This record gives sequence, C-alpha cells and structure tokens, in this order.
Amino acid sequence: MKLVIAVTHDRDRSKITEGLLRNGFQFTKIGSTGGFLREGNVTLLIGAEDKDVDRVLGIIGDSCKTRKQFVNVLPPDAGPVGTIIPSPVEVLVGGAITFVVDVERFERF
Amino acid sequence: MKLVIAVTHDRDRSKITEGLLRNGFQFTKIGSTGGFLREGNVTLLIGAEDKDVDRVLGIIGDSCKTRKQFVNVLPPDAGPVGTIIPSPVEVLVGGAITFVVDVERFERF
Amino acid sequence: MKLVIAVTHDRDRSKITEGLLRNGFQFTKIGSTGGFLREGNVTLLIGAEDKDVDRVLGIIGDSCKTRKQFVNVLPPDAGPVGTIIPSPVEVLVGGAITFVVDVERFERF
Ligand SMILES: Nc1ncnc2c1ncn2[C@@H]1O[C@@H]2COP(=O)(O)O[C@H]3[C@@H](O)[C@H](n4cnc5c(N)ncnc54)O[C@@H]3COP(=O)(O)O[C@H]2[C@H]1O
Ligand SMILES: Nc1ncnc2c1ncn2[C@@H]1O[C@@H]2COP(=O)(O)O[C@H]3[C@@H](O)[C@H](n4cnc5c(N)ncnc54)O[C@@H]3COP(=O)(O)O[C@H]2[C@H]1O
Ligand SMILES: Nc1ncnc2c1ncn2[C@@H]1O[C@@H]2COP(=O)(O)O[C@H]3[C@@H](O)[C@H](n4cnc5c(N)ncnc54)O[C@@H]3COP(=O)(O)O[C@H]2[C@H]1O
Repeated sequence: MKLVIAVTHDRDRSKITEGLLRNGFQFTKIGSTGGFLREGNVTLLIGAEDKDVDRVLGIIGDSCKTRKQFVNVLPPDAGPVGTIIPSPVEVLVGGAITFVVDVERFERF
Repeated sequence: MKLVIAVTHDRDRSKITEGLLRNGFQFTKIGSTGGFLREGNVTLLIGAEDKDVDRVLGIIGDSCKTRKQFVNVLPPDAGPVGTIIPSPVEVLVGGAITFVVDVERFERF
Repeated sequence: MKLVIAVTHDRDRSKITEGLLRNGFQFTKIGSTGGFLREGNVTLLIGAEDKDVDRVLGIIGDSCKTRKQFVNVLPPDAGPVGTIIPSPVEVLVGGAITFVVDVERFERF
C-alpha cells in the first residue's frame, strides 16, 4: 500500500476527483493554501495498492494543465492590502505535485 | 517513531480522541471531506513510538462502529441540487481507515 | 526527496513561513487543531531534497520559542462552557513538532 499525497490546483481539482472516482480509487480531500501565492488549493490523500500507483498518477497527470499566469506577489506577511504596490511576476501555475510515501500498515475499522 | 494517519467518521471521532487523550497519546486534528460521499470527516495525525502503534490502533478500533446506511449518491460534480434524482445506494459507513507511515526523524522545537 | 510534516504554533508560524520563502523552500499550509488544548495551529507540508532537510529544520528551530503558559484544561468533550470549573495547568507551548518521512517518488504535473 502507498499513500499518494497530491497538492492540486483548484482549476484541475474536479477533473482529478472525477477521474479517481470513475476508476474506483478512494481518497480524502483536505483544504490547503499555497505557501508562495497564498491561494486556496486542495490536498488529496489517496491510499492505493502498489500496483495501482502508476494509474493514480496517470489520472492526475491527464487532468492537469500547467498555465503561465502573471501574479502580483506580495512580500511575505505584507501589511494591509493597498499599502504596498506588488510587482507582477510571471509564474507557471496549475497542475499538481505528488508525493508517494510507503505505508507500512493499512487497517479498516 | 511512526505517524498514524487516521481518517475518522464524525460519529466515532469524539470516542477516538477521548481514548487517545486518556491514554496520553498526542495528536493533531485536520478537517477533511470524503471523496465519494462528500461528507465532512476528520483526519488525525498521531505520532507514536513504534512500540505504541498497536495500542493506538486498538483505541481507534474499539471506538468505531461500522453501520449500513442508505445514501443518495450524486454523480461526481452533479449540477445544482434538484436537477438530478439521485438513486439510493447501501454503503457501509463509519469506522476509520488508518495508514501507518515510518518517521525517519522526529524533532520538537 | 523527503516530506517534512511540521505542526507549528500560531505565534511562530509567520516567522517560519518567511524563513522558508526567503530560502526558496516551497511548502503547503493546512489549518489544524491541537488534540489537547484544542487551539488552532497550522500543519506545514514541506517537500525538500534530502540534502536540504537539515536547513529546513534549522529554519523551523530558529523561528520557534517555547513558552510556559497556564491553560485551563477542560476534560475531553466537556459540556457547555460554564458547567465545569477547569483547573489551570502549566504547560510548555509554542514551538513546533516535525516528522520527516521518506518520499519514494515525487512528480510535478
Ligand atoms: N520562490 C518562488 N519564486 C517564483 N515562483 C514560485 C516560487 N515559489 C512558488 N512559485 C510558483 O508559484 C506557484 C504556486 O506556489 P504556491 O506555493 O502558492 O503553491 C504550491 C504549494 O502549495 C505546493 N507545492 C509545490 N512544491 C511544494 C513542495 N516542495 N512542498 C510542499 N508543497 C509544494 O503546490 C503548489 C503549486 O506549486 P507549483 O510549483 O506548481 O507552482 C508554484 C510555482 O510555479
Ligand atoms: N466507489 C464506491 N462505491 C460504493 N461505495 C463506496 C465507494 N467509494 C466509497 N464507498 C463507500 O462510501 C464510504 C464513504 O466514502 P468517502 O470516500 O466519502 O469517505 C472515505 C474517505 O474519506 C476515506 N478513505 C477510505 N479509503 C481511502 C483510501 N484508500 N485513501 C484515502 N482515503 C480513504 O475514509 C472514508 C470512509 O471510507 P469507508 O471505506 O469506510 O466508507 C466508504 C465506502 O463504504
Ligand atoms: N496529556 C498532556 N498533559 C499535559 N500537557 C500536555 C498533554 N498533551 C499535550 N500537552 C501540552 O499541551 C501542548 C499543546 O498540545 P496540543 O495537543 O493542543 O497541540 C499539539 C499537537 O497538535 C501537536 N503534537 C504534539 N505531539 C504530537 C504527536 N506526537 N503527534 C501528532 N501531533 C502532535 O503539536 C501541538 C503542540 O504540542 P507540544 O507538545 O509542543 O505542546 C503540548 C504539550 O506541551
């Protein structure tokens, strides 16, 4: 058993979850926030058999589109909105990042 | 050190957390949502010594009751409520699922 | 690749996230709650190269201050506020706890 921890972009999320449900993969959704852009995103916990990890990652990969976006980045913990004029920076957003972690023991109660 | 990641059903949650506290186990609670039923549940992070993992799983197991429940399951990302008549499906809910993951290094600051 | 899972105290959080951003470390923030004091805290997921784990833990350690605090601790799942007179207990709070977990596979989509 492996645990796939996927941080997914809001835009791609419903395509990913639909793909997982259609293929019978169980998962849990956790609301989260990006460290740099501070935008809401969703972290998925997906417990899958070792032999299914490639298919889970395939579903995530097929559902994501990376796009270029200009974002106004505030310096960390900037003051109230309006006090600082942020400078637009072009970043690649969207898509997902996934961590696959080994599960020593899985139990259902 | 191991990290027990437990996704617990709302009904069983306070029994599990009371059992952990009574036995001196520390844990952190994270609000989460089920992938299939989209109901709120709680994910617990429980860092425990290797020798205590069986006791932690025992406390979780003793606190959970699996029940049969008829649920109206909407197709993934169904439209606004009322546009589709969901079909009742009997599923087993409640209980908890647990992933035990090895911790290479644990630090308190 | 390792995943550092850090449960951080609200007071230390912005120092930790500023330190991570200044050093170019990416991370994801998840709102969470302490098991014992039931106060809000923040769980950080920080994926870092093996060689950078010491620096990540160093940034977290430098940003945290452990303090003594008197807290009124209610028995687990106590009734409505006012029915029980909690007894003040001195605990050490603040700081952070970190779990380092091995990542078998990391992918960006
Ligand atoms: N110092 C910097 N300078 C310029 N651009 C920067 C940057 N830090 C981040 N970015 C860009 O901003 C996007 C959003 O990052 P954020 O941290 O808000 O949101 C991140 C974060 O929540 C999570 N994430 C990415 N890498 C992570 C890691 N190593 N550990 C934990 N979470 C990670 O995935 C989300 C998307 O990351 P992704 O890399 O696709 O997309 C990133 C990246 O393209
Ligand atoms: N395709 C399907 N067809 C018919 N019935 C289905 C189904 N998918 C799920 N169910 C049923 O619905 C219950 C709730 O699933 P949900 O995904 O909302 O909520 C799940 C999910 O949040 C989490 N979970 C279960 N397995 C997981 C896994 N492998 N990875 C991550 N989270 C998991 O634990 C909660 C309870 O799971 P549990 O298995 O006890 O109970 C499940 C299961 O009995
Ligand atoms: N049975 C008990 N008797 C007396 N004092 C007690 C106690 N249980 C906890 N405390 C004290 O209360 C502080 C807050 O614990 P809490 O569980 O709310 O909030 C915790 C919890 O969210 C998390 N945490 C700590 N150890 C953990 C573990 N092994 N697994 C998962 N999360 C943990 O980190 C937060 C801070 O923990 P930290 O140890 O620094 O600080 C703890 C500790 O000093």
